[in-house]
Amino acid sequence: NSFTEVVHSAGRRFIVSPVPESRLREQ
Amino acid sequence: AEDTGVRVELAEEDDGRKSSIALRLWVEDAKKLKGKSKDNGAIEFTFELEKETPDDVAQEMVDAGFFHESDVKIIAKSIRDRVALIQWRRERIWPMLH
Repeated sequence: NSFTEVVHSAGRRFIVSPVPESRLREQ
Repeated sequence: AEDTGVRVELAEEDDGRKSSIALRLWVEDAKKLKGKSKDNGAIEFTFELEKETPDDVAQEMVDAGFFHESDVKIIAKSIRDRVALIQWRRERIWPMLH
């Protein structure tokens, strides 16, 4: 799976995943 | 809300009860950002509606290397606009709870 997790020093977790194609605005 | 080029959406159903909410943020229009943002994809995080400020989260995202320092205000505004909408909606739909 293409999720990555980044935990900030203050403890907050950020889960990074690909933006669904349907949600990308036409560039 | 002004279009900042950064999209913030609910990452879960909001039942109006929880003090924290999962949000998902991604860049829709990188041209609107001052700094070069890596192609981060969608960043999901939990936000404590009562305790935290959007500025806290925006700064943490900069610290974590997702965005450039010069974009911290745009990121904070994007989160603030979504949080305001969530709180407005909660007060209208579940007035007794709030």
